[in-house]
Amino acid sequence: VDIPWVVKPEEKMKFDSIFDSLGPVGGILTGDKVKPVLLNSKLPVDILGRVWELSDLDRDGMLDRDEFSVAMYLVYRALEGEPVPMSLPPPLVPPSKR
Amino acid sequence: QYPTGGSSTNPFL
Repeated sequence: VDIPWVVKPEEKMKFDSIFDSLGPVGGILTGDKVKPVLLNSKLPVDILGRVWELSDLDRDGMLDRDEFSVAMYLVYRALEGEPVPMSLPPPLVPPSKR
Repeated sequence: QYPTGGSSTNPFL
């Protein structure tokens, strides 16, 4: 179960800097802070809803740094035309959540 | 907090 995370270190750095720019409190971003960022992608709301479902791994309505990276990864892939999966593939689960 | 009728924590629903 030692699968490398699909979010590459250079992508993680980019996502982390976005995360930090949004003003996380206690290391987490609430849904109302993340929502406008995802809406900025211009993806349909039903797609973004699924991205949220897949990335909010503990279902607390907030994203920590790693969950946010999963969300951003899925948004970027979707913008490149890749379908958002119905469930999170193991390589996309952050190592800290396995 | 999210008026969705359920217990959703998804801000897009």
